[in-house]
Amino acid sequence: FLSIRDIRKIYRVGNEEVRALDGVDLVVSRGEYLAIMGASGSGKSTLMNLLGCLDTPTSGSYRLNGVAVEGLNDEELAAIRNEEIGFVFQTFNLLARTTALRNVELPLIYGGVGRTERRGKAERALERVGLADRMKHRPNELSGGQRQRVAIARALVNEPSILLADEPTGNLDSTTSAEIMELFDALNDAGNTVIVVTHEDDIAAHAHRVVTLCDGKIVSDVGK
Amino acid sequence: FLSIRDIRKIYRVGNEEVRALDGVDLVVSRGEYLAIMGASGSGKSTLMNLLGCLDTPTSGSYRLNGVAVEGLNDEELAAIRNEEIGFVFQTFNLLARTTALRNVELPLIYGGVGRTERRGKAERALERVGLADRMKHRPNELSGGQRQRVAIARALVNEPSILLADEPTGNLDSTTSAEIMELFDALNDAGNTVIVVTHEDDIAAHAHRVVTLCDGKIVSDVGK
Ligand SMILES: Nc1ncnc2c1ncn2[C@@H]1O[C@H](COP(=O)(O)OP(=O)(O)OP(=O)(O)O)[C@@H](O)[C@H]1O
Ligand SMILES: Nc1ncnc2c1ncn2[C@@H]1O[C@H](COP(=O)(O)OP(=O)(O)OP(=O)(O)O)[C@@H](O)[C@H]1O
Ligand SMILES: [Mg+2]
Ligand SMILES: [Mg+2]
Repeated sequence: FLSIRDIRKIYRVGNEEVRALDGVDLVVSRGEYLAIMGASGSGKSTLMNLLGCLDTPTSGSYRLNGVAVEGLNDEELAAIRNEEIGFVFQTFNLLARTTALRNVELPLIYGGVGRTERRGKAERALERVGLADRMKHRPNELSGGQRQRVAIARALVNEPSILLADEPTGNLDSTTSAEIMELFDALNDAGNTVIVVTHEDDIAAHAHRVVTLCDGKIVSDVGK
Repeated sequence: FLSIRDIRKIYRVGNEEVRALDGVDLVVSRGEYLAIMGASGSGKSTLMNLLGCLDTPTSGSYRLNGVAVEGLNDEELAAIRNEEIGFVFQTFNLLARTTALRNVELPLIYGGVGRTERRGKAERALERVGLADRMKHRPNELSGGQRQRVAIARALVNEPSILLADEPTGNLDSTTSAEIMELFDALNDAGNTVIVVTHEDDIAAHAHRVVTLCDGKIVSDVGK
């Protein structure tokens, strides 16, 4: 289903080489629930960006549904991202000049969903993350945790078959975090694949398998 | 030392009124170590921005060292912020087009510190947060937790008498978080005032007093 082999991502900064990912192998089956953990700077977001078809490796291969992702052009990558993948970014990446509602509608607009239907779906997605009374606020009129929840609602709005969530509860109190994890658990129960990067053990506890990164390599991969 | 009385911060969004702070009274003594907790959207960042002289209330008063902050002009506010306050923003607010080192030097540049001295101080500040090998990276060449640590180093670099840290460990693993909390504890041991917004009980445990917000009001204020 999702197969990463000997993936490397190497950056150059001045004269130095930064090995963000340094030989990663990972196989994920459809419907799995995976947590990715590791110290700050260990390569988690880099790995997530590769999985989410937002970035390409320096070397190595990534096959998704049997297709070699490195062989796809920009249009094909954009299609996969829109149809299959929901991505919650560590830094949210919301459109600053438009409302929470519009931000959540965005994947549905790309997907060609009609106006009435997409508005209804976006409203429900925002209600599920507790933001029914913040739909018309723009990102700078929202708290940090509210922006994070808009990013989560946007990732969930077209019920993706693969959810990639990069530290989705970093700005949330424990009650709100628990509500978000319930949404992720339900998505997984419905047969979808969920991959969550987290620093917190009680968030990782929702997953069925925990992969730990250190200095761009996988150092442990433990299923329940 | 720091006295907030009947502070309100009210926003208008369309026809609606949002009461971000709805009558807050708070007195903090010099050298105290305070944690501010509360649900996402309860008003914590709004309160921190007021304390940090980055924002003004809709009504109510704020006296800092006996001076009425609402009576100060922009220059005077900027002087207080630079000389007395170190602020770690929930969204980091780094300058995107310059290096980690330059970002940390910024408060020292404003403070008129000479070039050699400020470079030394900035380098040491980055070493203390574990970023000795990332000084020449720009923010988009850093992980989320590394950006957060640059923001922390910048707030600590001129040993502020008041540190205001808004969710400083949200993007950090537990080992790195513990290192950051040691820096804050040391700052407080040296007699400085530390106020940390956090969602995590084990971070709040470092403080001597915990203030909890709900819907823009203080609902509990418990010292150890
Ligand atoms: N510019 C604004 N216009 C309208 N409403 C605002 C604005 N800024 C903040 N708010 C609202 O004020 C409330 C308090 O925001 P604040 O950022 O202080 O919350 P917070 O406690 O820091 O939350 P979090 O834990 O999610 O960071 C929120 O409900 C938010 O939607
Ligand atoms: N564009 C870039 N140029 C140079 N180095 C980079 C770049 N992007 C990331 N890095 C480096 O690659 C490493 C991995 O980054 P990544 O963002 O994947 O870490 P992470 O595990 O997500 O960390 P965190 O928990 O702090 O979010 C870091 O050490 C970072 O400094
Ligand atoms: Mg990251
Ligand atoms: Mg906040």
